[in-house]
Amino acid sequence: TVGCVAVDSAGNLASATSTGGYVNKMAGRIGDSPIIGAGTYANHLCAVSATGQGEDIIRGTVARDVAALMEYKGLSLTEAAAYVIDQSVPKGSCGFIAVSANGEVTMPFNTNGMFRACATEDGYTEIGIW
Amino acid sequence: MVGWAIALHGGGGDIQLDYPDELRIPREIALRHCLDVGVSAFKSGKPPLDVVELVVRELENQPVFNAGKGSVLTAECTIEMEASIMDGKTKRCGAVSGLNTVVNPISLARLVMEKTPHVYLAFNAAEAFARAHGVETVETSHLITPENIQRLKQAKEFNRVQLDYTSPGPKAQGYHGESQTG
Repeated sequence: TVGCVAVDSAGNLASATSTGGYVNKMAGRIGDSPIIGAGTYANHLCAVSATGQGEDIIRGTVARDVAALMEYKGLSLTEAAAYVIDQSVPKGSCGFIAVSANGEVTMPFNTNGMFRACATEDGYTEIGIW
Repeated sequence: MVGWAIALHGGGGDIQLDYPDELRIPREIALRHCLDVGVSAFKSGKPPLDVVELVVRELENQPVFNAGKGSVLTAECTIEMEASIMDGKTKRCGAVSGLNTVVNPISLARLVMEKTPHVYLAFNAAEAFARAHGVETVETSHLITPENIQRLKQAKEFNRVQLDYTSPGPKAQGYHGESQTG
């Protein structure tokens, strides 16, 4: 699975996710990536793209949960993302990238690793796996 | 106002600390390339929706990642790619599933968002929609890599589905063949 989230200097957000699914999956199986609110979501607060065990990400409505915690509970992106990765999905099943309208970036995962990268306008750049 | 920011991923999973250099380094190079594409797009003034589409297209074009060229195989040795895109400001969104010839599924998802009153098209209808809009397609064989044929053989041997970066073997994390859920 691959994905990208972005925010511009005016706070406009977007999210995109693309995947081939699982090796040896049943033909016709749909994963979380194309499910809005599960593997992909964006609103006026944040943008999220997920990767991992699709069925768990769908059950946990991972991407929408991050936005909802910000919208209804007033959490920051980092706080909302940490809650979702700890509470909404089983350990070892999920990772996601997210940005907020005010330029926060977070890339949490509860698997062994996640290939990821980010950059911000102030020159910060990060590439990581573990 | 704050500055722009971008994040991207190439999949997660059971990536062991001894993940071989010959697998790790090409993926890190691909991540760097795709990040540079996104940064350049922002610097040239492209809006976030264009940036995420552009970056995911680049990721899809990298055979080391499980999307586009390099997509993994189903139990029937077929490809079923899926993708979605969403604009936060308007909440407009588009999604596609069951593609087997479209080079860049993310761009087809954007066309669903922009050219239809719907959110989601799948399988034959999605392929037909791609052709109707002149989206680039190829023979499915062009999207299949030898590595993924081998991965399917290994997964079938253990009768398991296999997540991104799962190493073969019956006890490896990421195998869910005995799961009764999902």
